[in-house]
Amino acid sequence: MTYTITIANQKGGVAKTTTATSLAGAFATLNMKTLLIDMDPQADLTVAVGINPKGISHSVADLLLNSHSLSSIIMETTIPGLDLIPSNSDMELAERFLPVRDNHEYILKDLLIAIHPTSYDFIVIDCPPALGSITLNALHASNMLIIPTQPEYFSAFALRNMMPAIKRVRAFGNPALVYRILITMHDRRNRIHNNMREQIRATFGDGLFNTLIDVDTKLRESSLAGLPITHFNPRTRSALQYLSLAKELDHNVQMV
Amino acid sequence: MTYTITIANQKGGVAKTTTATSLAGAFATLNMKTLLIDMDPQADLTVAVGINPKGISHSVADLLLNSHSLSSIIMETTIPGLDLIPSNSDMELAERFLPVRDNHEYILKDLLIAIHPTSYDFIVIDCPPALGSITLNALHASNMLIIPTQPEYFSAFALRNMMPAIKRVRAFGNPALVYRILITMHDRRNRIHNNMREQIRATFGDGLFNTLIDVDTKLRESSLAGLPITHFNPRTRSALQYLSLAKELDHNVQMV
Ligand SMILES: Nc1ncnc2c1ncn2[C@@H]1O[C@H](COP(=O)(O)OP(=O)(O)OP(=O)(O)O)[C@@H](O)[C@H]1O
Ligand SMILES: Nc1ncnc2c1ncn2[C@@H]1O[C@H](COP(=O)(O)OP(=O)(O)OP(=O)(O)O)[C@@H](O)[C@H]1O
Ligand SMILES: [Mg+2]
Ligand SMILES: [Mg+2]
Repeated sequence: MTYTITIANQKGGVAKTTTATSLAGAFATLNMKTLLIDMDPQADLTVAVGINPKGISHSVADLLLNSHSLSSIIMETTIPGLDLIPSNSDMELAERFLPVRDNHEYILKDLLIAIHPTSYDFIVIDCPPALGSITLNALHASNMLIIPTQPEYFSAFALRNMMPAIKRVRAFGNPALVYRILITMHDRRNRIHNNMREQIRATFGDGLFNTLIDVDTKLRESSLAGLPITHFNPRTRSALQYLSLAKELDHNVQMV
Repeated sequence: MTYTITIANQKGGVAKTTTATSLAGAFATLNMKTLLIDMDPQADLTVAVGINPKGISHSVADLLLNSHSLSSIIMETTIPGLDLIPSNSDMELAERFLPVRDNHEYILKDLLIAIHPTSYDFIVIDCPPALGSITLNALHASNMLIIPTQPEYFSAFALRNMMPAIKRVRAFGNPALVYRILITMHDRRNRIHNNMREQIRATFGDGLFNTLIDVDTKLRESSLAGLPITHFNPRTRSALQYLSLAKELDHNVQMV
C-alpha cells in the first residue's frame, strides 16, 4: 500500500522543500520506492533533484488542469527508486483557475487513484507557503501532513493557523488525515531555539517527531548540486537525521 | 510627498516582515513618519509591532473588500510616528475574492489616494510569499519594490521569477516602479553565502543595495518583544544596518 505524505506550512522558508527532498532521498537509501510531487510554482523541488523546470514539456499543472495523463508526466530522477512529477511556472495558472472549478479540492486525490498501489512505497508532496487550493488538494490526497517549523516566533505562531485547515480537511473528505510537526534548522547554541523547541514539545506532545533537524550548511550545498543530502554527503549530521526521520515514519506507518 | 515601498518576494522566509518592521523602526528613529500596511494573512507584521491580530475589529481585508474607510482602520503603535493598517485571518477571504473583481489589481492604489501627502514620509507594505492579487495590489500602489533575498540557491533562483511580475506591473499601470534587492540573513563565515552574494552583485549591479543585513539573533528576540530592532536594542549590528539602509533609501528618494 502506498502511503502519501504532504509537506506544508503557510509560513515561508521553514525547509518544506529541503524536507521533501531529504526524506525522499532517505527512503531511497532504505530501498523504498518514492514518487515526489512538486506542487509549488517556484519549482524548487524539481530544481533540488537536478531538473531544470524550464526544460520540461509537461508539469503537474497539466495534470491538474486535466490535459495530460499521469504516466506521461512522471519522470525518473538520477536516484534509482525516486521518480518526480515536476512543476514549472504553469502552476501559477493552476493556482488561479483551480478554485473556480466545482470540487476543486479533490482533483489530485482522484488523479492519484490511477497509480497502482505497488508502484511506490511513499508519495511525498511539496507545497507553496500558502493554504490555498493547491495545498488543500495535497491534504485531501494524503495520509499524513508533515509541518516543518523553525523554532522561532513567527513559525511557532503559524502552527496555530494550520490547525483550522486540518480540521476542515478532516470534516470535508479526509477524516483519517494525521499531522506531525518537524523542527528544522535548529541551532542548539541558540537560547531562543531551545526555549521554542521546549514550548512546541509541551504544546504538541506526540504530535511532534522525536527526530529534529539541526542547522547544517551542507544542505545548502546539496541543493546547489541538485542531489538529496543523503546522496550528496550521506555522513553529514542532517543526512543521518533525515534517515532517522524516515525510519521513525516507516515504523509509524507499519503500526497503523 | 509620501514615498511608498513594497517588500515582496515569492520565496518564503527571506526576512520580508523583519525588513518591513526594522525599516519602519529606522525611519521612526530618523524622525520620519511611517505607515505600515500588513497585507499577509499570517499577520506577522501586526504581531511584530506588538498587536494581537485576534484582538482587532477591522483589518486591511475590510479596506480591500470595500466595507470600511481608511481612517477607521489605521492604528497607532507604541512607537511615535509609526502607524499600522493591521491584518488578520480575514485576509484569507480577500485572497480568494479579490481576483474575481474587475481591475482587482488597482484597489489598494485607489484607496491610498485618500491619504493626505503630508501625513506620512513613507508607506511600507509587507506581502505574503506569493505573486497573486495581494502582492500585485501592493506593487501597483508603490514607488519602489524591495526584494529581500537570502544568499542561498533557492532564493537566488526566485529572483528570476520576480522580474516578469515587475515587467507586467510596469506595462499595465505603474511604469515608474523601481526595484532594489536587499541581501538578508547573511553569514560572513559561510562560503556559499559569500559566493552567492558576489553572484547577485555581478548579476544585478546597482539593482542591489550597498547595505546588506547580517545574521543577528537579536532580530529573533525583537519579534518576541513586539518591537522593531531599532527600539528593542538600537546598538546591535542589524539595527545599525537597517538604519544605514533607511539613510541609503532616503538619499535615493531625495535624488529622484
Ligand atoms: N537544516 C538546515 N540547515 C541549513 N540550511 C537549511 C536547512 N534546511 C533548509 N535550509 C536552507 O534554508 C532555506 C529555506 O529552506 P527551503 O527553501 O527548503 O524552505 P521552504 O519552506 O521550502 O521555503 P518556501 O516557503 O519558499 O517554499 C534554503 O536555502 C535551504 O537550503
Ligand atoms: N538578519 C536576521 N538574522 C537572524 N534571523 C533573522 C534575520 N532576519 C529574519 N530573521 C528570522 O528569520 C525568520 C524569517 O524571517 P521573516 O519571517 O521576516 O521572513 P518572511 O520573508 O517575512 O517570511 P514569510 O515568507 O513567511 O512571510 C524569522 O523567524 C526571523 O525572526
Ligand atoms: Mg519550498
Ligand atoms: Mg512575512
